[in-house]
Amino acid sequence: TVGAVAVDSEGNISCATSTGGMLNKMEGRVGDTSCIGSGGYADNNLGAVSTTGAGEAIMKVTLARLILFHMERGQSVEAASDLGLAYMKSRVGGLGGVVTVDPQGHWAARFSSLQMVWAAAQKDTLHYGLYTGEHFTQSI
Amino acid sequence: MLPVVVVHGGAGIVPRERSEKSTSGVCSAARAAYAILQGGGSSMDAVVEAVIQLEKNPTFNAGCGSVLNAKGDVEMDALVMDGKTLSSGAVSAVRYIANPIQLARLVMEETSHACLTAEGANQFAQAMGVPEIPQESLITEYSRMRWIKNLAPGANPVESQMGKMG
Repeated sequence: TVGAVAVDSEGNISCATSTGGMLNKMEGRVGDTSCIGSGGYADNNLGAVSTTGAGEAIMKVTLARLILFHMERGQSVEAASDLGLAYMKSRVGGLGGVVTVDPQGHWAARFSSLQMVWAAAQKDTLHYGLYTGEHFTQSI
Repeated sequence: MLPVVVVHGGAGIVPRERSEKSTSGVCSAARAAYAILQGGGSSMDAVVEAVIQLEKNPTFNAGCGSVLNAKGDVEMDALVMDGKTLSSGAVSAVRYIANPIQLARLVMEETSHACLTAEGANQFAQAMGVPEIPQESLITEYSRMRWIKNLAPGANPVESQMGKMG
């Protein structure tokens, strides 16, 4: 699965997510990616999330909208992402990852799996990582 | 703080020999999207461009490089959502196209529906002039190897893709 979230100079927010799905899935199996609120969600008032991971688990907790709900209640992008992922892991035993952004341009790339490859671009700086805790930067 | 774009290439197992390509893939997608934003482009243009780049990159499980279903075929899902109007577009179980994310955006912009699936999604693609491509062009050696490996009795595709608890 691949995805992106962005806030443009006018403050408009969007998300996009695309996937081939799960390895050796049954023919006709559709996961979280195409479901609003699970594979992604975007609202200028709240922020945007794009998700990846075990699709059936993501749908059970509607992970993208759940994270924005935590942000609505005042949590930071990072704390809200971790809360959503932790709930998915404890409630339905699912692993996954998210990229999250808020209307002010704060962002997070968080995951409960061992790896998620991610990158962010802001203020002419490129940020990226793969393993838990990695956060490299270079000039754009 | 604006503009900003954040991209992911998927959570789960990235074998060491593929980590370099994965990282450079998301970095170039983020750069391309950021260039659109800096040029005054919309966040929708930016996220769609980032995902198109990753769908074209055979390293990632989307578009070219998608994992195979139990029958060895490629079925893809995609979603876009616009935070200004809360409109969205999605396709699911769509086949034989290079960039499902572009079709998802067309669903949002050209129909009153939220999602089109399977044969309906493919008919819509034809109606929109999206070229049909041979399935073979979406399948890589790596995705075929993983499919065969997970056909074995007792295989665990979810664990093979997602890994154990982090």
